[in-house]
Amino acid sequence: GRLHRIELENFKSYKGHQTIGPFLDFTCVIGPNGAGKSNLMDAISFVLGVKSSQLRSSQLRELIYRDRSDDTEDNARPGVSKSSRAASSNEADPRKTWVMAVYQKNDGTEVKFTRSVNMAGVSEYKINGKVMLYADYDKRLQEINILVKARNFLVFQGDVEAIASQSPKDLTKLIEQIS
Amino acid sequence: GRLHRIELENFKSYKGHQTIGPFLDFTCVIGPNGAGKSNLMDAISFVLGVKSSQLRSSQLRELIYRDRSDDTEDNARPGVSKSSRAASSNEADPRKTWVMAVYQKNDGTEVKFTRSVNMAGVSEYKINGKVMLYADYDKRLQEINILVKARNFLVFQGDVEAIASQSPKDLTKLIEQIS
Amino acid sequence: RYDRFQKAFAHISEKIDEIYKSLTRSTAFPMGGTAYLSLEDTEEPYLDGIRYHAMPPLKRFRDMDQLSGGEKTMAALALLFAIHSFRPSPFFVLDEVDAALDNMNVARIGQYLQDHASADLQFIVISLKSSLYERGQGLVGIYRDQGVNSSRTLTLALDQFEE
Amino acid sequence: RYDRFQKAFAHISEKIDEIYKSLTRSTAFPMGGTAYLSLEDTEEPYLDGIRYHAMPPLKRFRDMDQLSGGEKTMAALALLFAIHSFRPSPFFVLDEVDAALDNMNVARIGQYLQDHASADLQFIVISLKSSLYERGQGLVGIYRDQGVNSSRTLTLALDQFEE
Ligand SMILES: Nc1ncnc2c1ncn2[C@@H]1O[C@H](COP(=O)(O)OP(=O)(O)OP(=O)(O)O)[C@@H](O)[C@H]1O
Ligand SMILES: Nc1ncnc2c1ncn2[C@@H]1O[C@H](COP(=O)(O)OP(=O)(O)OP(=O)(O)O)[C@@H](O)[C@H]1O
Ligand SMILES: [Mg+2]
Ligand SMILES: [Mg+2]
Repeated sequence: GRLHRIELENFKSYKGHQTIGPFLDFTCVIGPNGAGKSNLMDAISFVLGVKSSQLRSSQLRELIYRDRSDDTEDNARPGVSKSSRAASSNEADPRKTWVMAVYQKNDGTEVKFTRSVNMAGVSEYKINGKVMLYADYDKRLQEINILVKARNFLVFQGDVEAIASQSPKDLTKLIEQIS
Repeated sequence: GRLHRIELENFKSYKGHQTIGPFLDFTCVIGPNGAGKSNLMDAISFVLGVKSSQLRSSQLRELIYRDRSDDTEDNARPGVSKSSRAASSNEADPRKTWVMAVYQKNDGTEVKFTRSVNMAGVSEYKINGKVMLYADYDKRLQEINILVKARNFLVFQGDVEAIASQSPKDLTKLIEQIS
Repeated sequence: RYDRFQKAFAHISEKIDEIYKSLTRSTAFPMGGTAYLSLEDTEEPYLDGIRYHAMPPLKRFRDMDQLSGGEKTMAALALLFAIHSFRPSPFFVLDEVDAALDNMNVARIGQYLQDHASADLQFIVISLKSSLYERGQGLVGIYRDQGVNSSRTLTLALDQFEE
Repeated sequence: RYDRFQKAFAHISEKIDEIYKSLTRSTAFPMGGTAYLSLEDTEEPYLDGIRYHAMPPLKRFRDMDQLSGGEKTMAALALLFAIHSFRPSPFFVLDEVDAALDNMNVARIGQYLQDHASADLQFIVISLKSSLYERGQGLVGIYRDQGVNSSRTLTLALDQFEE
């Protein structure tokens, strides 16, 4: 099977509902600095259940798209307290985000994995529209050999060299997780 | 003034006595992976007095050139104890290394800064051939605005992004060091 | 527990040298480099350390710390692919893993990805280097739509342009 | 102590926006981005934190963590050059600072280096990108002499080839 496409709505820099794909056997993602390439990887990681600390966000709700149209230079200047900055968040800003990964099995049938998060930072997981606990969602992923805890199929920007220089204990832990 | 050239002997991957330069106003250092480009930056940092931990070596004596000609595949395999590996270090390996930075003043005169290190990890500093304490060596560098403690004129491989995301305390410390 | 771990370790140990060699061989070095895993505690290995060793062609046995940025990247990718081969996930997502690579090494990684991408192993690779992404079958181009302040994508299948 | 610090801080604070703008302006964004430093403790500033803020063109006020790799690199270089301007060292050594940059940003950095290199400010820049090193006046090529297992160098002055 393979990852056929990603559909998402209001995830990080992706405003509104967008569909990305289809992904072939060897697909390259390209574009200028700041365009949203790593954010796409974050979307894939997010829908599989990876922790938000790996996605460059300390809180899940930071993953929801936020427009800058309400931000003036004054708001951004020092002297404006943190609380008023939060208050200035646009009334029109979306209040949740979701990402769907469409996995296409070898026989052509599709399995749709969806994860959404709201302003309270609460995640909801669904497979083919049916809500479930993360434990069952993760179990289904393990059946297709996607081992989210090990993350051995994801290499985030800037992380590749550390794979070679990781401590012996970390390497042991990784091999245990995939065994 | 400017850095005119670097002369070194048996420093990291540079065997024997070599001269590198002259460096112009804007010089680019190029070459394939593993050629020795970062090692050249290590040489420049070394001669100015930067700590060996910044130079990817836990001990100063690791900076001395070591040939591989005595290493067989067997020696490198697991099962060979650390002590025999040290013992197999080539009798012919050099026992010290030095780097000289030739600083050319605007009037054309040269100031030669030299630092050497031996197998015992002991450093010796000279300016124009005269041995001196590091405190005086560093003072001379400060007179030409080379602030080694701040290291604000050196960006090591992989370090640039951290300059932007350093903690406020670190940034304050840096500005204090150059003030 | 010991058996499962030992099975994984044995498989990966066997794969690592072959993969590292395929990533480091060249006309100058038809053999490529050498890589292997060593166990620090053979009694209860999952409790202790597995040490990874990678030596580029002609370089001497040394800590991983002494390798250059590009050499470390090639060693890391070999280990990544070796670990993956034990229980292969259906796809890989790699974000700018070629940042530290010179042109020759980019070509080697590109060749490896082209050779191993298949219906059973999909690669999704973010890259700024045209010599890498020219080899993709599919391209997803991401750009910033400034008017609406959003990322947008454009997908292109390159194999429709094959001669 | 306070005076010396304040003097340095004021100088750098004044420089940072100008430098960041010169690194981020383009035909699409003739103004460039915005950058500034804020003091967290105005009583004894050298004891506390100086916070750096950089906003690429059209991006909203946000932590530095939210910037992409390339955006962070440009912000970092602007800060580096701003700090340097207070008490300029005679030279800079930069090792692969362009690793995360796309072609447009490499060109901007290359232009900045070309414009500011002088008898009073020398740049020694390690780079794997030809679009950057083509702009150098001098090139130092480093290669591996496999026979004797050593690095070797070849120095070339490019300005002798100017038309
Ligand atoms: N919640 C959000 N709402 C709107 N924009 C966001 C949000 N989170 C992040 N961004 C924006 O996304 C951009 C970063 O995108 P990303 O990291 O994907 O870039 P990239 O294409 O990987 O670039 P690079 O090539 O430099 O790595 C930042 O400019 C940031 O402002
Ligand atoms: N003391 C030493 N004796 C001999 N060789 C050494 C010594 N220390 C380091 N080396 C070798 O130097 C090489 C690394 O060189 P360096 O880091 O300068 O490469 P580089 O040109 O910067 O490459 P990259 O483009 O990948 O960053 C390693 O292969 C290492 O084996
Ligand atoms: Mg990125
Ligand atoms: Mg290097």
